[in-house]
Amino acid sequence: YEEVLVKDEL
Amino acid sequence: MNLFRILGDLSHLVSIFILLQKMRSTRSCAGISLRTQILYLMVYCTRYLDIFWTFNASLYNSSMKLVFILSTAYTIYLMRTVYKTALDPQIDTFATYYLVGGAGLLAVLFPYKYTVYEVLWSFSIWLESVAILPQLFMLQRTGEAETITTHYLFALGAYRALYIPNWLYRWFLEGHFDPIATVAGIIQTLLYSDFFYIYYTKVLKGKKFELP
Repeated sequence: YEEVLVKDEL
Repeated sequence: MNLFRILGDLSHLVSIFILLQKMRSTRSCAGISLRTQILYLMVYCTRYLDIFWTFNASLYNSSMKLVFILSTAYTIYLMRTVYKTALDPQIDTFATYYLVGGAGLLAVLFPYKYTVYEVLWSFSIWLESVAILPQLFMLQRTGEAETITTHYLFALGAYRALYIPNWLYRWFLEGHFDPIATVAGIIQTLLYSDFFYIYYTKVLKGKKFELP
């Protein structure tokens, strides 16, 4: 869940 | 980063340059919806706020974000000044307030976290999924489009369509899954389905793009 908060896409 | 993602971003970049080239070569923005361009600028400005604090995280992402924001702002500037005469507000009339309102509602209902950044990010994802509607509606109204405009729309549709295999790849191989972006991306791609069909059956066979 926390991982999704990493916005690494445009 | 995988091939689908790179091809998707390239397709997005190409779509913006096709649009600028279309305006330059025809000296007109006829057939292009200003409303859709404004919605896209809203999408980029609300999604790429993190450029201020993640600039060095990925120079690729940061430079693409800048290019998308600046080129869309420049397109709007051109449409409102240089090519203003070709603007026809009579046919660019899709109710964008419903799109912005709907995206705002979904952003409040489904953010990953209730922080300003995450709610705005969610808003931009939902808004992008429907931002093409004024443009497709305008296409419906005119019933036809210049070939270069259809190439612009194809590249634009292909960008998020290519993100879908990217999400599948990341889900199966990296265990990374972004439900909001994925659901909105599928909706966005489905909205292009009838355009893709006509594009494939007509434009790619050298015919003019005309709605049946």
